[in-house]
Amino acid sequence: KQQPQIHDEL
Amino acid sequence: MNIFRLAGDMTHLASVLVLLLKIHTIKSCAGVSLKTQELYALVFATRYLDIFTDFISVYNTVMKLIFLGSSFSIVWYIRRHKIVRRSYDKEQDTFRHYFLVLPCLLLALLIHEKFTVKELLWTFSIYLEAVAILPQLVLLQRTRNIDNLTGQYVFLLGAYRSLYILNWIYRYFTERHFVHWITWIAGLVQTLLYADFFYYYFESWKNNVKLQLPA
Repeated sequence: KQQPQIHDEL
Repeated sequence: MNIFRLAGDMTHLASVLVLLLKIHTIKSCAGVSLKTQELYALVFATRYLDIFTDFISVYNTVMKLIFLGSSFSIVWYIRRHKIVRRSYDKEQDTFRHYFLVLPCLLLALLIHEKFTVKELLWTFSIYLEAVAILPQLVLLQRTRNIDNLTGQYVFLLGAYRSLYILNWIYRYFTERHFVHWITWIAGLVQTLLYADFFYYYFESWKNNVKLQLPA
């Protein structure tokens, strides 16, 4: 299951 | 973390540190647009809210703190520092940056990935970053000549976003689920805004003449 995409970029 | 993204972050870090160093060392902000600096401080303030809720990595947190600290310091120097503020060109730096903030806010309310406060503010910061450089580019056009530190600042900012585009291409092909249309389109628009500046920057560098932007 695709986890909600957290924003890991700056 | 891929090389494009690391290079992009380092270039972005260099752009703000170069600017902060210039202002701190020569106690002048001639040629610098306060409006653009305020917009960047707003970009970081609305994008890095997750610094308290989501821990991604030490690198991520440290970089966010540095960007927040440096962008707010630059705004403080130009607004409050008794010597630096005298060199701020208020008459020329007249871009009505509220005309940039409101459309970005509305657009974030229309186009976003999730309808949560944090996500809306994050999306707002993505749109705002794409146009935040405009007051600075307008100021450079008006003041015609630009001293090399301001030129370097804009150049490094453009380079950072171009490297991020390579990073997104790389991640798209290596991490299938990595799809962020909003970031990609806004990032592309932002880089295109720099395109003509890049052209004149390289021209002047190649011909070894002072950078002149056409009116």
